[in-house]
Amino acid sequence: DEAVPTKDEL
Amino acid sequence: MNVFRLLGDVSHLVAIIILFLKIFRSKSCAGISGKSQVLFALVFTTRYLDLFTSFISIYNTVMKVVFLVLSYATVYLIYLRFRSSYDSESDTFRVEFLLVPVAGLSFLENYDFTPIEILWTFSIYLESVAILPQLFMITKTGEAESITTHYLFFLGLYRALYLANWVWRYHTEGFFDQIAVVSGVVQTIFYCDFFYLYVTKVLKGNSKLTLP
Repeated sequence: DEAVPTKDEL
Repeated sequence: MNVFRLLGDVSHLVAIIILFLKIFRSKSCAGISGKSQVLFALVFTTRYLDLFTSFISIYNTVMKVVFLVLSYATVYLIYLRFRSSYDSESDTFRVEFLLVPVAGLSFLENYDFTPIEILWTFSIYLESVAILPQLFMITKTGEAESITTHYLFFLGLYRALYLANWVWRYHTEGFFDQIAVVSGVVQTIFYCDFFYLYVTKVLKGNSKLTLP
């Protein structure tokens, strides 16, 4: 699994 | 945070508030698809599970709570408080045709095979098709109150602004969330037909949108 993008959005 | 994302979140909030107030003040949910609103409540529920585990900012937490409360309150108004005005004969979109493929795809295409990540992916895919029952209902009835079209305009605008936000973040911080971007493009495309009608008909001062 590639890196998980940060979840800082709504 | 950038201006596109901020305007996007504001547009999203405005849309949700417009809908809630329309139903609450007119005491009627005529012309509104309860199915779409249930799907949106499901989108927020599966996306904001990290509400208590990861703290991003006051803004992030407050907006998540507001979206959750207003979406569930809207579902409550439609299916309980003003259910006599709910037009179930026109709200006939088969949501299982959305839920099954979206659930399947979220197991196949995700960033990490963990419950929280699969649920987040599910919410992203579901959001891109959640408006279809509402758009289907409008094509079926052939009309929509102008307040409903304003709701749809701001709802469609929000994800279009998020596309701009992702372009901006890609060029300024190298941020790229492929699942969110692809779903966001699909979601915005579904509104294109409506955007055309909105600009050519509703903004011309028509009292309501009547489909040709």
